[in-house]
Amino acid sequence: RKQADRVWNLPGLTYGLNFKQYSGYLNGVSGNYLHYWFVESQGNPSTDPLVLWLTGGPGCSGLMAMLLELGPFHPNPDGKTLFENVYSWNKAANVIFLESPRGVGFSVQDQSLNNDTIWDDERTATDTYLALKDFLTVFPEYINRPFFVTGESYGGVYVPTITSLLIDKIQSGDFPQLNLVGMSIGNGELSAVQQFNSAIMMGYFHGLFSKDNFDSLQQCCNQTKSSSQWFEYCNFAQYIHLGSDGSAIPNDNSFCATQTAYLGQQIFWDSLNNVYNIYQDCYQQDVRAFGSRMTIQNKKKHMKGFIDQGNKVSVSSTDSQ
Amino acid sequence: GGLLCYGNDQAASWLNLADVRSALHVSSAAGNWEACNDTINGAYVQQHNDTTSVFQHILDSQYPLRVLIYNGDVDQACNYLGDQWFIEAFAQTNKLPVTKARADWRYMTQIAGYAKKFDNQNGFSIDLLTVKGAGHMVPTDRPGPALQMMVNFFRNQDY
Repeated sequence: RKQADRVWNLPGLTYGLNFKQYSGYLNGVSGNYLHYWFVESQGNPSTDPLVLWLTGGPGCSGLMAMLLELGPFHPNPDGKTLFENVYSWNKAANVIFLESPRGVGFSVQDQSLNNDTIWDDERTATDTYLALKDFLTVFPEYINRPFFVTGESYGGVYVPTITSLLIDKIQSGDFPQLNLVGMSIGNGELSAVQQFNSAIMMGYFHGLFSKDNFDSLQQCCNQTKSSSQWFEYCNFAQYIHLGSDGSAIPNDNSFCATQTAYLGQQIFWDSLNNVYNIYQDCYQQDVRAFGSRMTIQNKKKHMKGFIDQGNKVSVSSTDSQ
Repeated sequence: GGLLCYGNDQAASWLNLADVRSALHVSSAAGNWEACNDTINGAYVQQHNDTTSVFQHILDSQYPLRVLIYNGDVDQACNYLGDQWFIEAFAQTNKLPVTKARADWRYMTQIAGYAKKFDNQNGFSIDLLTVKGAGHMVPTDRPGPALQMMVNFFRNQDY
């Protein structure tokens, strides 16, 4: 399988590579086949650590991070050729980019073997554990290699849940071949509750909310509770229901519920700012307007009784207002 | 629907070329590549809207684990404040000693962000870092500092 998965020629490369790479499928639970792309280290592949990368979402592809963030090459705007990323993490590590959970990217599910229709953290962790076991049967030279689980965004849930499962398996003797050393999470969804609470502060102190808006939330804080932790006495998340898609649905029609949902959802998420980088300008105006509309329409399902901004957006307009 | 400033279109264009799929041994059962699967995103059952219990399970296992939590500090989607509060609360609850006070870390001569270390001296440690000026996609926005940070984490060296 290792030789079958070896990538010999990559269309669109405009320079020579100095490392080996492999692409194929790893077995999860029966019927689940997770696509992986493994790039060996450009440093010393025989001693450098083994790193698993998981992109969040949930439902986004590890290849997205490979091609647009930390992988050895990125696509050019022509969509046909590649250029080198001189800051690739495989300068010093052997990196597995996994498309997880099943159904994401090129990962597939054989319905004749597995008709599971549920996606959740536990299933994702189990599939990833089994895929890792499978990986070490294909690449036995990485047994006992220092191993790190890494990821981003909803990886803030994937990475610790998978690491926790791996520790259980190692300690129970089911996975002795894995030398787990660490885990790393970038901009992770470690806590949706604290992300929501901190978004209010983040928004105000980066100029997204007015002073009037921010001051209005004082009545929503429990001023009688003595605590050194700001989020404990200003727990705005208590007034809303956090949807799995990041939506904030007010619990009722009270001021605190509607105002925190308005600030934490509409002002913060549904503006035309790039939520992934406050200060970044984005020049794909037409595409962005379409994307923003799709986001609003998606979240609108959960926001009954809320101001329906989605119907006010014209997808054909180039007017940012 | 919101990853439109990051070249997903060209990534999808390239990955969906027939000769690329062939080179990558992509199954014929796989559909067109998309950066994010909205159906799965919508159907996904999020079992942890707070991962404190998962971190607690890891700590209680007494498995020697090094943890790096880093945040680009201008991301709104998963902002650094929320993760900082999470880690600080976890460390406070479990009385994890601070073994390196919060201080800047450097890339070349410039401040690349701020770092703090918690370490229970029993093999479990948490490095809490910010990456100055990076958004959600830290390796894209600050590629040099991101690579230096990760290599030093892998090698258990100062950032």
